[in-house]
Amino acid sequence: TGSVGTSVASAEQDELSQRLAKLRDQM
Amino acid sequence: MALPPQLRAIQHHLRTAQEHEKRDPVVSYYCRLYAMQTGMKLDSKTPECRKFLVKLMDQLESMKKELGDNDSISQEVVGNAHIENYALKMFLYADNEDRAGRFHKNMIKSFYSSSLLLDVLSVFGELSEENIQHRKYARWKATYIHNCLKNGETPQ
Repeated sequence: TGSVGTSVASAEQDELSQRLAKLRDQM
Repeated sequence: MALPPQLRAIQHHLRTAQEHEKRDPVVSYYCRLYAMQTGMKLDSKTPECRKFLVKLMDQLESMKKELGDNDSISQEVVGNAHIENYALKMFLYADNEDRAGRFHKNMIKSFYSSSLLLDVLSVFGELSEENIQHRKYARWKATYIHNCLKNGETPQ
């Protein structure tokens, strides 16, 4: 469970970073 | 949604965003953008922080859709000028009150909010030396005058 939890966390972090980058690129 | 304690450093920027939702949506948007970027650096690991930041991102994306045709949102240089003008307007109001010896909650809040908005300016890049000084002075003045009034003293 530990490793699954970690990979879910980092996947969600990556997604947030991508959404933020997309938001800023459109500016 | 309650702010996780790890993200306490952005709570006042988020409150300023809420206060400006109607008054000035552009200010609200950039306060949230600053909070988002800073929050990601503070803690995007713990589940409650990540959940909070996902909600904040949802809010930013829907604000972006609503305000998309506003130049202050679509063009960074215009957004930068908008936030800087607004921050300096608040600073000047508070500074005038201070010099006139009129000390009250409103001017304290204006000093403090101007310092928060100067934080927000950093989403556009490095702050100028002048803005760094303004931010330091505004934050110090807000704290000093607040403490004087709390202790029943007259600020110098």
